[in-house]
Amino acid sequence: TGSPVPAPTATLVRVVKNANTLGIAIEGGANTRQPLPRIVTIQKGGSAHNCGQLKVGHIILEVNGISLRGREHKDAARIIAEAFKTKEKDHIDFLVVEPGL
Amino acid sequence: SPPKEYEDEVTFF
Repeated sequence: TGSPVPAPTATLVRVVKNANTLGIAIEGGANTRQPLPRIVTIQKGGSAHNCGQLKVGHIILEVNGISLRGREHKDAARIIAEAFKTKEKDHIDFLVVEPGL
Repeated sequence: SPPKEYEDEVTFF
């Protein structure tokens, strides 16, 4: 038994839709240098900022249980936009990972 | 290498 090997830990973050915008920007997607979408901006006053748990640099693995792996930018963006727009839920669950761990 | 047009694509929500 040796020391535990550091491994990326995925975190589930629930963002309640308590503002008119989600307030994030993402880059990347399948077939780019950043194969999974990465958060590049979090705007003050948006739902994501109000939630307080999402950070710039987080990589998004799943949205409401939907994997973003293998999805190109536009497809991933559509899934996030629809998750924010739908009235079926008052929140979005993001499964994110800290980069570089 | 990936197509250039995808590399810097950013979407705001």
